[in-house]
Amino acid sequence: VIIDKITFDDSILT
Amino acid sequence: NKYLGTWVGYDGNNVMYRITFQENGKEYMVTEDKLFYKSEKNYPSPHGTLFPSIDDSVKQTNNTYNINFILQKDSRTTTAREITPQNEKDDKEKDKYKNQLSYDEGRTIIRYIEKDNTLLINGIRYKKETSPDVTNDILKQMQNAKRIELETKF
Repeated sequence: VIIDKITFDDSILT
Repeated sequence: NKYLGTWVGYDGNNVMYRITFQENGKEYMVTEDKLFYKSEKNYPSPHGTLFPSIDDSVKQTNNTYNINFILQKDSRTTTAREITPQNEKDDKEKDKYKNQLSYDEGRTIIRYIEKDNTLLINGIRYKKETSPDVTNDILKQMQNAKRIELETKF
């Protein structure tokens, strides 16, 4: 298993 | 008033706390937000799995995965109030409580730390949210903690 991309969604703050 | 406004604290790992003080007569109404990242889908099994149902993360080709963390918020409202010394005329007694608030219906104490304008609540220091940078700095630290967690797992 390779983790290719890690993304973060902070839309709750906006 | 030194307490009014929003304060931000971090547990050093996965939780950021934001507390906002508003005036409410002789006491304060306090909104407490607990913010943390949760992965949108389950992590893949570190060594792969024969059971696709356990593993609903977004799979790319060649067993590579994209993991998306979504910021979650739990909110609650509570109160804080000044602590009145038993002997109000005793200046020493008054001085003792001048940087303390009774918090969360008396369940805990907030201490105001004069030297660096922070609050101390349950072992966590809170900085005044003077700009969005204060919150963003902590978000970056939380993101790093998640990256390290994944590096350790995979």
